[in-house]
Amino acid sequence: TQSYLPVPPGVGMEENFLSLDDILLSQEKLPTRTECVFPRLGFVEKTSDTRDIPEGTKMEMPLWLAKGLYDNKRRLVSVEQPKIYRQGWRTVFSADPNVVDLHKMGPYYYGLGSQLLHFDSPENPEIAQTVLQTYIGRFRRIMDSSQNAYNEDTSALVERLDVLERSLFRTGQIGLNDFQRWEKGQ
Amino acid sequence: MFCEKAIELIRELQRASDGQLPAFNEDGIRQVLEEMKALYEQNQTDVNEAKSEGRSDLIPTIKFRHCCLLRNQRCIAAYLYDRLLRIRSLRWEYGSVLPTSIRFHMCAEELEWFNQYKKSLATYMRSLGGDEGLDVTQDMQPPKS
Amino acid sequence: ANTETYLKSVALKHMPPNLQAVDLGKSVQK
Repeated sequence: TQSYLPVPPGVGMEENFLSLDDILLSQEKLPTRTECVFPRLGFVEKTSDTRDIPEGTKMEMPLWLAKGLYDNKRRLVSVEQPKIYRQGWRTVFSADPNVVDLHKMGPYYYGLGSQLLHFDSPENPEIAQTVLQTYIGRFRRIMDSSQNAYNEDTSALVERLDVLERSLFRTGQIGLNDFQRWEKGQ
Repeated sequence: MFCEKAIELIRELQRASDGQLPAFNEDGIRQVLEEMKALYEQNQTDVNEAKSEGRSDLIPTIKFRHCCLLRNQRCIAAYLYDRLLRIRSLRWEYGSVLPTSIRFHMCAEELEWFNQYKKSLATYMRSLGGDEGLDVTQDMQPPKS
Repeated sequence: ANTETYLKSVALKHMPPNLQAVDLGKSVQK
């Protein structure tokens, strides 16, 4: 319905507390390492035989938990960058951002990339730049395809897009459909 | 892992596309609240032990559980709030009397919220357009002519 | 007020004491 206006996701590094999209984004997993013992939580890490999560345990942790535990001064966890944000993939993106299937590699490429900046790393400026340039590089095709696909199956056009890009495509389609209806006097 | 039930509630709403209202998941809410109670009680025990026996090594675990509590709170609040947004939109789509099939998907508190919302909207509309008021929920589409 | 009453009665009052408040300003887009 047109009158349903959900709480939108946050912009950049921000999250909106009540946004369903942001909650789902923050469920994405990050490779982490525990920098101390977590007593009495051994059952959380299913591979652990001990009562505690030992220091040095590598685990995939949801973003919300990694953010909550991360502290520059008191090291409880350290966070690694997922592959897609590392140097090798950044080179691919800079060569041609349009070749990458961001749904398969994401699907929250931009959102997760922005959130990664909460965790200190010397690579953060490059990550931020790559995420931004990738968006710029792909934007034109998304806009064009959303404006030229009228009343047809768009699944092939969106299948390689990340969540943010699909939202953008949808917005373009809504605009196109609204304009067509206006032209027809509807 | 904690907070699995909470994220399921969010996914349930995300799957209901375009503002449809799925049935109120009372059981899901109850499970999340129970998990919160258990986490809180475990934390209370550990906080007391940390204070009385100097077990500062328990602090990371206490923090871990606190993150889970906050996560559960956030998911529940977002789930309930998003449902209200859908219910609000129903007033504009269907008018002040909702179809039975939709009311069936609402809990008692949501029905009460809807009734209050209708009253607020009616008060607002009466305040417009001089003495007569103005029904702004009409003519949402341009007339065919 | 309507929304606060609803959230309290359905969920918040059943939560631990330090988690019974949600700032509804957070529902507004930043």
